[in-house]
Amino acid sequence: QWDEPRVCSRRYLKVDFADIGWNEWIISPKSFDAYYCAGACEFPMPKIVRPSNHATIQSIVRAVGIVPGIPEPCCVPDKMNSLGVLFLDENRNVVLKVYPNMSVETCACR
Amino acid sequence: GHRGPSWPSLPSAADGLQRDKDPQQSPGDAAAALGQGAQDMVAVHMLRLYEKYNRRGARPGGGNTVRSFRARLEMVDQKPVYFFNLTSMQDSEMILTATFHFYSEPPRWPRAREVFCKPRAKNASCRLLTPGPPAHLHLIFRSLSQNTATQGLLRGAMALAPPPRGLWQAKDISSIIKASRRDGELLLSAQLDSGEKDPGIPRPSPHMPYILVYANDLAISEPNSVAVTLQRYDPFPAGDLEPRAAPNNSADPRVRRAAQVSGPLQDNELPGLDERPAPALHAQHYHKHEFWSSPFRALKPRTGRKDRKKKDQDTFTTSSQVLNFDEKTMQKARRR
Repeated sequence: QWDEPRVCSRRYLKVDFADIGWNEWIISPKSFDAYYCAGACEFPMPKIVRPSNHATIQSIVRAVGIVPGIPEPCCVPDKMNSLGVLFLDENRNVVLKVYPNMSVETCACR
Repeated sequence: GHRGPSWPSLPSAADGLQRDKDPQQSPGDAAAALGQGAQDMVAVHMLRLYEKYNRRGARPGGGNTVRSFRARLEMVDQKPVYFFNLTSMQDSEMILTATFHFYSEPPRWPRAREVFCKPRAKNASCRLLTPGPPAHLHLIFRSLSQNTATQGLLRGAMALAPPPRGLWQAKDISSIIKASRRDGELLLSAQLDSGEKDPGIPRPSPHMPYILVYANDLAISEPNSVAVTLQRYDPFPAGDLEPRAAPNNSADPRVRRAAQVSGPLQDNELPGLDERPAPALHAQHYHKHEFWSSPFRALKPRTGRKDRKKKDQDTFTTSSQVLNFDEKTMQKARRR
């Protein structure tokens, strides 16, 4: 993680359902690449962090110091992907559910 | 109809759940993860839907949820009846379609003594005649509310063309499932009546019938929907809305205060407050800050709001420190 860029970007995270205790009822997948977002959204923000208009204004206000206590915008998931999960319900019947927003495709400053 | 599993033969049931080596599991791993359960057709079918979604992103049945329901076999009036418990369906799941899957056993070859021969024919030709497919097959569904007998309410009956043997059949039962759910009767029974005299007693096998319900879960886009169906333990037991205080804290964070009453009260003064100034003649309205900042302040008779406000300002700035005592007290003081 040490050589990760400072700026807001997607970081690698593999989630293993055994680590969160769900593997007893989750048949598949046993793990998946979830990723996460981290990094700075400080003024001036590069285009790559795809700031919203509000985030741009907020970071300028913060940089100028007009209003004290304004934090910099947050680095959050922008585009996300679904994940199909095959699991056993309470009656041990097999269920397939497609959950949205389970893994990060891109990050942005908001 | 469709034959059994279309991918390479399923691995033998793995004991226990194996941890996946890579995030995209191959069917074999997923099947192994199912262990013994991977042998029955419903699990194989669900695995196939899962793989199809993973490979092509194809929404199963156009929705985001597929629930499978295994049958429980019971003999009622010497007839095999399959029971299904659909209560695990969530209220937010709108049913799109439902299908009933059953397997028609291949013909059992008659044993030697059952060889059929033409009676009294010259050259009795003893040909091995196999019993043809049953003339018809009736599929009967009933829904059971909690307190009815095993019969329950007839929900649907279908006469099926004689199915080819040794194949799986699928029948659309969407209207039956939707009607049962609308009426809140989620325990179903199904009977496969082939009209044969002694259809024999089926044994629970990987070929048990099953139901698949394709649905659209309207709550799946809610934040944290994954916890609703996959988080089985609750860090805070139900009913305990606030996070429980740490065990070493006292059960109730507030300190209990109570005045220690030392025997019956002689007077109506609060114990421990004996430094109070001598009781004023007219115990009237006074401000807290007046009382505590200088207990020896003259208590003024109550005046109107306006000039009281003005007066408060005055007294606050230039009030004298002299108290008024009654004549008797003054005489004593003079004498002293």
